[in-house]
Amino acid sequence: RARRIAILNQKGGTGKTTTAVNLAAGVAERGHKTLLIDTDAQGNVGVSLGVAGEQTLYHVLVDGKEPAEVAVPVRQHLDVITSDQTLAAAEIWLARQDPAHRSRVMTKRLNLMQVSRRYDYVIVDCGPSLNLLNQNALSYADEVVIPVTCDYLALVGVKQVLRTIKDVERHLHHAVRVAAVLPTFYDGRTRLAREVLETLQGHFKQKCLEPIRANTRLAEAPSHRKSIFEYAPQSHGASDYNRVVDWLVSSNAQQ
Amino acid sequence: RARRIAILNQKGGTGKTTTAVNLAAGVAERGHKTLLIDTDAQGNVGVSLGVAGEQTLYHVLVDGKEPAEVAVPVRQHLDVITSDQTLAAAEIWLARQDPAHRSRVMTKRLNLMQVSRRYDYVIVDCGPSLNLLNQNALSYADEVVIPVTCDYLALVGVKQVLRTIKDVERHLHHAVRVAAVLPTFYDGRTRLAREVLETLQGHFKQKCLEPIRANTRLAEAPSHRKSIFEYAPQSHGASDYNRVVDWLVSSNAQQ
Ligand SMILES: Nc1ncnc2c1ncn2[C@@H]1O[C@H](COP(=O)(O)OP(=O)(O)OP(=O)(O)O)[C@@H](O)[C@H]1O
Ligand SMILES: Nc1ncnc2c1ncn2[C@@H]1O[C@H](COP(=O)(O)OP(=O)(O)OP(=O)(O)O)[C@@H](O)[C@H]1O
Ligand SMILES: [Mg+2]
Ligand SMILES: [Mg+2]
Repeated sequence: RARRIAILNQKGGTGKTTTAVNLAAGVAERGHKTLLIDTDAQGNVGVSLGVAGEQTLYHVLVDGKEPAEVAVPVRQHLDVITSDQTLAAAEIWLARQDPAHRSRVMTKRLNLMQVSRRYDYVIVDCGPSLNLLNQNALSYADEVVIPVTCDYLALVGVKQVLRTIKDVERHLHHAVRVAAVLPTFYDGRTRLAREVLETLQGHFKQKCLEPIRANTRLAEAPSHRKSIFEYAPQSHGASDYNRVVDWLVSSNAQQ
Repeated sequence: RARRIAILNQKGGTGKTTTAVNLAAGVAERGHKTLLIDTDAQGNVGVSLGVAGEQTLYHVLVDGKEPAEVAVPVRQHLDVITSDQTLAAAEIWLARQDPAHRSRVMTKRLNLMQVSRRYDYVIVDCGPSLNLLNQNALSYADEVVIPVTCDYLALVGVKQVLRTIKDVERHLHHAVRVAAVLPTFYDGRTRLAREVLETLQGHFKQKCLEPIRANTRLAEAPSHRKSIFEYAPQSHGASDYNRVVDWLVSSNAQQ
């Protein structure tokens, strides 16, 4: 019953964590019970919101611990399962499991533990990789949001993400749809950015959301352990991500 | 006898590939025989220089193929070992090897194949991760260059890189030194960038190089399959990376 959304792009630094954190914070602020899961060993989600779990996603996946025990309430309606270097050990553990099961561990654990009953939204922040942890995230999620910077190598990256989603469908028999492509770090003054935005809009049509503009406030917010809505509610970053929250809560899982 | 340099930062999008490609191209332009190795399944090195190897680093690591057979000459004095999705399979293969050996495969293969005799510089572009492929790169390299964006989460990331380097020293008994920290995407007009640059300079002193300024030409060059020196020799990007090439060829492996 919860909407399961993965924030994915194996290209680095495309604004995945910034999107996951602010989307989750915004949705929770509107009263929807939200679980935010960090699958990246860098652990930037916890850093950005000022929290470190005593246990991490490692303990859920490998030790089978209950999310209720591992998740940390960080805001009203917002719980977080944090990450740290233990996720690197989780990746190796996954690689050593039976190939038929190693991409489905997250789904098994979270389904068993009835996470879907306790939350309206489960948002999964993925690290810059197409590793087994992220394949687990893709096998668990029903929808994917792909943050994309507006440059050439980013376009190369998007193709790979789409291919991976198709692979997951084919090999793991799990349908996950691209809910949206979100252009990030957008600077309308540079021609390359405008060209890449046009390319994304031409390819993804209405799935290509209005871009998130480059805005220093978004980069400053984590140093204050705040969402953009808490840190700089009048900024472009806040209004741009508010628009994405609007889109998310008004869309539904199937469209 | 070749200098072995890894370009490493598990944080995504910090300019690793842009640095690896332009450093290798610049050093080769000055007549030094250079091998550029892509360890990232995204394969951005080949894309940026307009080349795809028939075989990849996977075939060197897993199949034991000769670099001479796998490397592609892309410019005068510049050969490239490209990557693609096979590197994801290489990562899983590494995870399934004996823990005592799985971080040393690259060193074994490349030492056996006398790569050091054929080149003056071996530059290794790492993906955004601290996975086994990158631990192999760290165990092979003697020096590390760490490109860092000028924002808060980047500082969090640098600490992790330093910790990983210490772990490699302690567990794999291989000394690799931080040759330089290279601030990237620098925009002197934003206060956060200036503050982060000061923090990096305060911590790393003379190891902190002059920053690479944000410059659209650097983002455009890969779409033309050119180094910045070929694409826009008069740009800030070209002069900034030229300065890094100067630093590299005038420094030596031990200082
Ligand atoms: N629109 C924006 N304008 C300015 N800075 C931004 C913007 N979005 C994100 N940032 C900052 O840029 C950096 C990279 O963003 P972020 O960490 O969210 O990307 P990521 O895709 O999660 O990176 P990784 O691939 O390492 O996980 C962070 O320091 C973040 O605070
Ligand atoms: N100084 C710069 N100014 C403007 N654009 C840049 C600069 N350096 C790199 N870029 C562009 O920014 C994007 C990210 O850079 P790059 O791919 O080199 O980072 P990376 O650290 O290798 O990323 P990843 O973590 O995904 O491997 C690329 O499209 C690149 O062309
Ligand atoms: Mg992130
Ligand atoms: Mg790269």
